[in-house]
Amino acid sequence: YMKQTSLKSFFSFT
Amino acid sequence: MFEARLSSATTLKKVLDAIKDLLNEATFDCNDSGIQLQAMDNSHVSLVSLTLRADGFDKYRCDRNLSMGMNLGSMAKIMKCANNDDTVTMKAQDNADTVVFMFESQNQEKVSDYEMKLMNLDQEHLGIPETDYACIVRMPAMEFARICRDLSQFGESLVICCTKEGVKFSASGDVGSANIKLAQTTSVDKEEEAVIIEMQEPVTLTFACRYLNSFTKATPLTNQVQLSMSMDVPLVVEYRIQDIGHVRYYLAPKIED
Repeated sequence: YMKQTSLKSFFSFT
Repeated sequence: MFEARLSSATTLKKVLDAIKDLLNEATFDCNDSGIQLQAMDNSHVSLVSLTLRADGFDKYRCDRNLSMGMNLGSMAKIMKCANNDDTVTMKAQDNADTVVFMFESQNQEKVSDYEMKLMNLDQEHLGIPETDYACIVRMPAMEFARICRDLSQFGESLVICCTKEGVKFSASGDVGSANIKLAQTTSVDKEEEAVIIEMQEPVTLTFACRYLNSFTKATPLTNQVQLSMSMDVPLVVEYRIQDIGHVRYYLAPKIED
């Protein structure tokens, strides 16, 4: 089973 | 005072078509170097990053930095009223709560203006780290759109596997499975038809088809699309917009649970 990741876990908020 | 003019409304229509599938509203950040837009879709899986450089406009003036929050559905209604060969001018006063779109026909005999209310949008700006990607694929944008459309019939996910020899797209589901392999072009007659792969390391990644299909709404903007990939990081799908900028989409991968 493949789980969708969130962009928030890769990029930081500025 | 902000004023930006394009000699053909087509470009702006195509840009809007490229982003309105993923975003209901977005903030256009304007400064003297041009217009920038960065926004995530509601589910925070994908991000749209648009750059339109000041020098790509026929006329561009931006005295003070301006953030214009726009409802893209409303903007689409307005852009529909422009003919493709109309000149389009966007205008706003400093600190304005409206933006004006002015369309002028080629013979100058018809001039329309549409004033749209701006929105105050809460913006979350993401810092995107500079990345050296393991694989960069350049291929015809039409071909990429076709592959995404065809394979999304077979499953919700698309697996992209890139090696030196070529790039393979796969999907599987109830019906069965489907694979499309593209070999790297050996002799380039027409650059826009070429498949070119720059590979440091092979990569296999899985993505949700529905977002990829949304990205391909940018296809009319350009001949070639660029896919940048590294293991376990977001995919970047880039469409260049001739002489003025680019639209980039970032998509978070699916990973083994």
